[in-house]
Amino acid sequence: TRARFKETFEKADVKFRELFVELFHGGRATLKLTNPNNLLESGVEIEAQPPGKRVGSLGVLSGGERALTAVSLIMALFSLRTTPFCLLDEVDAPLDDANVARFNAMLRRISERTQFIIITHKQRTMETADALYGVTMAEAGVSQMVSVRIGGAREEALAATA
Amino acid sequence: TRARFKETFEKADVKFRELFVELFHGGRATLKLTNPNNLLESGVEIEAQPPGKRVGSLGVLSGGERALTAVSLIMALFSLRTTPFCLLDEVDAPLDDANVARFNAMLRRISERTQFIIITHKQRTMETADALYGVTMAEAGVSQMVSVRIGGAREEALAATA
Amino acid sequence: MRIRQIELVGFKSFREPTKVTLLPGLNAIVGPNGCGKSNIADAIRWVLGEQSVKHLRAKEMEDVIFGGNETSAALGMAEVTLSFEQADEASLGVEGPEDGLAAQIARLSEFTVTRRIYRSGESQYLINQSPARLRDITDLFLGSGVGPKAYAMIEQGRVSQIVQAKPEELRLFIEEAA
Amino acid sequence: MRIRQIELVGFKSFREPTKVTLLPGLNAIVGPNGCGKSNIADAIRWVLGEQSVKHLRAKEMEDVIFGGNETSAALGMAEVTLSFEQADEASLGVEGPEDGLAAQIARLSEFTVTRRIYRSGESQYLINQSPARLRDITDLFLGSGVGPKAYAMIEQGRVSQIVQAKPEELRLFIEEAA
Ligand SMILES: Nc1ncnc2c1ncn2[C@@H]1O[C@H](COP(=O)(O)OP(=O)(O)OP(=O)(O)O)[C@@H](O)[C@H]1O
Ligand SMILES: Nc1ncnc2c1ncn2[C@@H]1O[C@H](COP(=O)(O)OP(=O)(O)OP(=O)(O)O)[C@@H](O)[C@H]1O
Ligand SMILES: [Mg+2]
Ligand SMILES: [Mg+2]
Repeated sequence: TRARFKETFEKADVKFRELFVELFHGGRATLKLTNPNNLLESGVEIEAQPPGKRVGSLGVLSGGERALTAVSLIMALFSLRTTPFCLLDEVDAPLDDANVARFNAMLRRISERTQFIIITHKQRTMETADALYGVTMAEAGVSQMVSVRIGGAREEALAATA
Repeated sequence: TRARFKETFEKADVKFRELFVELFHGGRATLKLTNPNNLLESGVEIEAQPPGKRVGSLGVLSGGERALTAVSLIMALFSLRTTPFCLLDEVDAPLDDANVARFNAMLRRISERTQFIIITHKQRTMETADALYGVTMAEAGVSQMVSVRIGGAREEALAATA
Repeated sequence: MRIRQIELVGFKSFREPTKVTLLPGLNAIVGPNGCGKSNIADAIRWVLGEQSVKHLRAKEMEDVIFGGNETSAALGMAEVTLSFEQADEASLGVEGPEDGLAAQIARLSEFTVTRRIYRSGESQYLINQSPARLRDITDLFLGSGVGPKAYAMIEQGRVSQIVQAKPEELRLFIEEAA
Repeated sequence: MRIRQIELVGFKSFREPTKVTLLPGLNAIVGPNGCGKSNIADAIRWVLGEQSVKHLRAKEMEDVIFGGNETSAALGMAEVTLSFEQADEASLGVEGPEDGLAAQIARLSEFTVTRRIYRSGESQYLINQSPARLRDITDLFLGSGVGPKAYAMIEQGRVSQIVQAKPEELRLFIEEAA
């Protein structure tokens, strides 16, 4: 299992670097082993450097930068094997409009092979979805599904669920 | 100081109930003492019940409901004495459009007496501000301020900072 | 493999039996604050074996049963069923013995996983409507990224904390993907 | 009382001296992810006495000094100055002795508070440009809600956690407002 961990770690690192650069339009990131001499127990650390910035500990990243770095890692792990589905609950909340668009482009690409279930309040993310599922509480305290159409009708259907 | 704490606690409770109902358009909330017989050491707990829902522990509240409950408490404490200013960093991130509007209406009212410095990505919140301050990194890694005008010009100025 | 349908009966705010039929690709769940979106996410994690009440925003496991509202009483049971569809190329690479339950299921083109709980605290798991153990469910999804601790299900508000997980926790993510 | 101006010199990503003049009422700080908005919030909490490096997203206190970028070197000092303006009706209800520093300041219509740190780790506080101690600054703002632990400054991502604070912590909020 030592060899297997090492192989997976290396593949994850390669993919993580690639997806980080895709989301940040530059910069660099990598996964590091805390104890490379002991593959059976070593921990894993993330090093991330947005474009033009100095390498720092992850704590220095902004809220949006952390979310994008996390998404790059999740999607990298995703690509290593066929994962049945991915469930994301408002991961786009800290992102500005430009980063929501980049995130959505990546989602679009990866959702060709994997099913995504994503909870969001961002209009742009709703627009890139293949299907929208509205949840409402017509009776206070009781949830029920309501159909939501994409496009112009969405405004009115969403208003109905607001 | 016992009497002072009790008096402040009661005032905070009255105000908290009032502001909670204002933000949620109904429901009820209250502050409770964990140990009313020992005013010097008693802790304080929040009980919140959005309209039409059952009373539950706070853990049951949704992300947006928690944010609104927290805002009601902060604003209630605010009103007890003149506080020099209030600094809020993306507290509107978990809120849907309807709740952002309610939050903004409360901000508008309270900002007549108190200065607010609020960091936000929400367009609606930007529109209710008295002044907008843009931050940009024209040179990667180096922040500088940029002037942002309200209204149509905002789109273009904001795009310049994106 | 993908989720074809989620069925909630008496789970959290879903008092009435509710079916959500999902598509492959990108499914977005939308609605105002407090309407029940994250409850659906909790339902998915719960049926796949989530044992931590904290991660379900509950105090006891029975708190996932509809607790009533101003006009209706609490229910006595909650049940969630996930129906999975497997196309040939993407079936689960199941760990465990060839003739085990998990391996048999993995070869089917459709299967369902169900979890049920009663007010008494008694809890049941079912695979294709026949009784199973929690262990059978976790075996089924082991290493696929969708077990409760896995990287493929991100709870609300936790995305920015992933990058600050401890090195041992990040290692678990990599092992899960191995 | 309100903040009239924030001046940052070499603080975090603000390499160049930067002045932000604020209005009474509602001031919104906007800009893309990672541009430096929360760094301004950190600067305000820092000059008012924040001692926790964790709440400043740093490992050591010197990490608040501009650390360089791809084209420029790190600086050797960081300094933040807040200028306050007091109208009669809302001046600080200062705790502490009548003739103490805090009480004298509270009667002025304008005053400034400054904090400075050098790479060596040496840190200075100033009130109206004359040396002061951290204690003088915390006395000035004691009970006004804007000390580092107070309810009037909410860090990014922490709003939903306020309602889950422990009862002893919520009590501190009430005491602060007393
Ligand atoms: N066992 C239960 N019985 C009835 N209602 C419940 C139960 N558990 C949770 N709820 C209700 O579900 C609501 C929260 O739903 P949820 O967290 O899914 O909202 P959400 O749609 O994710 O909102 P947000 O956009 O704010 O995150 C709460 O208001 C709570 O009262
Ligand atoms: N000492 C320092 N020297 C130089 N740059 C720094 C320093 N400390 C932090 N930074 C930079 O500041 C950036 C983060 O800024 P900040 O957290 O203010 O962003 P933000 O505008 O709040 O973004 P978001 O909208 O994502 O929350 C990081 O990219 C980091 O590299
Ligand atoms: Mg939610
Ligand atoms: Mg920020």
